[in-house]
Amino acid sequence: MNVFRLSGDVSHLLAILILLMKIWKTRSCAGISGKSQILFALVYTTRYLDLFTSFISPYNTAMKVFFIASSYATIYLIYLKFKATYDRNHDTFRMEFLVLPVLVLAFVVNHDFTPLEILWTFSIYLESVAILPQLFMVSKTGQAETITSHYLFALGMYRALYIVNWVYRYYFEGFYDLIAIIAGVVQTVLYCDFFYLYVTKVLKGKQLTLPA
Amino acid sequence: RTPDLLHDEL
Repeated sequence: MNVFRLSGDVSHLLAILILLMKIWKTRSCAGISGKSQILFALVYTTRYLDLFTSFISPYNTAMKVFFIASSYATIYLIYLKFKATYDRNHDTFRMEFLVLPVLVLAFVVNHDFTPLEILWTFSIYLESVAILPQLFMVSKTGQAETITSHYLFALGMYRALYIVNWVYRYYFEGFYDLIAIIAGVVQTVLYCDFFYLYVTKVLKGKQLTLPA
Repeated sequence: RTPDLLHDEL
């Protein structure tokens, strides 16, 4: 564990808490893509099956349980509790366009052809593109609430900080995982356009709006 | 799974 990895985890935790608080306090999930949240639940479920097979640390276990539980709680809030506020007309990205290619890729490019490892690989690939329905929704409506921008920024920073962590681990531990690194870079690149808008608009006190 | 496939990151 190094400071970059820890900051990445904290950023990830913060993103989830911001999202849950936004929905809970405003009693609304307007502007939030339920499809991205379903994909994230799928990501955590398939990745953290190793909770049953290997133990890393109490920290590791606690975070995994939190990520799984919070992802299902978010889906519950969007699709059941506050479903009247869910913006389904703008959440039209087709999940199968992401899940199916990623599934094929996980079977072809992985470290080991075993069920758990293929599911882990699938979750790494899926996470890298899981935010696309949300970004698609923002581009479709041309705007995002400021709190939603903070959520997206924290979520994007998490994998960006992991990249720094991987550079650090490569130099100081000789450790690297090419699947995680390439997927992590793809994931971070997808946020670049949003990062630019966040810095130039949201941090200057304006709402995030896209040019028509 | 081999020990080096123990994924220690989240």
